[in-house]
Amino acid sequence: VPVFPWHSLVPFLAPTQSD
Amino acid sequence: SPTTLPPFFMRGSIIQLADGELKRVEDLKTEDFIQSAEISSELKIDSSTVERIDTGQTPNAVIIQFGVGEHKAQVCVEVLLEYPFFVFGQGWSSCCPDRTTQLLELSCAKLCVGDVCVSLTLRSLR
Repeated sequence: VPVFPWHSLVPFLAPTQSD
Repeated sequence: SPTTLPPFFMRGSIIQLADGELKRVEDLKTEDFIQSAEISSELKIDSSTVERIDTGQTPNAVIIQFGVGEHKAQVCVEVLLEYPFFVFGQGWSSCCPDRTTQLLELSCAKLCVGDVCVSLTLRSLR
């Protein structure tokens, strides 16, 4: 049975560095 | 461009928390994400507020605009209608809960403008 890490379920929303 | 959902959202998928505990995806609680991020040296939980939901560029897709973190930085993502997000204090939510339930057997609430979702950023970005 595959086991997935918790953080794979959460979107990675990083603000861009510009503006 | 999104076409399929990742396998780990399917009801019954086994998820490992940062402390090693195993839970089914449908049993996850807000605290599980918060506590896992606290243990993590690299990842930080952010609150991302849904600000807009628009039709996507492909069928069955939506563009969701989030205000991320305390500064409400604007981030847009294009995902399938049935893609589930975890809303603080509420649990799994998607733009089309019926499709999510049908495809993943994952019980879901309707994702709405104003909902606050769990998201991640790198600690080093701060």
